Amino acid sequence: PTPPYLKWAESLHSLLDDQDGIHLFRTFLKQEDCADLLDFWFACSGFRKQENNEGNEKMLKLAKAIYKKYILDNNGIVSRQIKPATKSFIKDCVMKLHIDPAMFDQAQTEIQTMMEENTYPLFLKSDIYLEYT
Amino acid sequence: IDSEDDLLQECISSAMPKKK
Repeated sequence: PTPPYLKWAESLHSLLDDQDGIHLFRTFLKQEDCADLLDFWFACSGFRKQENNEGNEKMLKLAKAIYKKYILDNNGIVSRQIKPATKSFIKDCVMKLHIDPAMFDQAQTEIQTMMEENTYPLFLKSDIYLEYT
Repeated sequence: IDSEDDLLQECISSAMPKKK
């Protein structure tokens, strides 16, 4: 069978589908001061998954927490990678209390594209990954 | 009442794959 670390090189999704892969990728991102990118990506997935079993109040609280931590500060690593239109859409949703499970989808896609084009290829060439393999 | 950070952390963990 293919060892997991070879699978990680196939796609970002194969990497993010494996606990050890996530851990190593996060260690790399932390070195580069951009672990928030990964945390935000998982926060968006988690937010979407909670739609059926969580009350509205908790969803609102969570949406506000994600907005405050990753999007509100324009100098944050996540905020800088998200398009202004996407940010104002999310801000609108939070302000008008229009909480929708898909409200972070576009922002998540933008961060994912950035990771696919930038941090993920860098990770595959990094010492941290090469040493692990 | 959960703090915002706890809530976020819980949300992030819920999206991670389970140990194989």
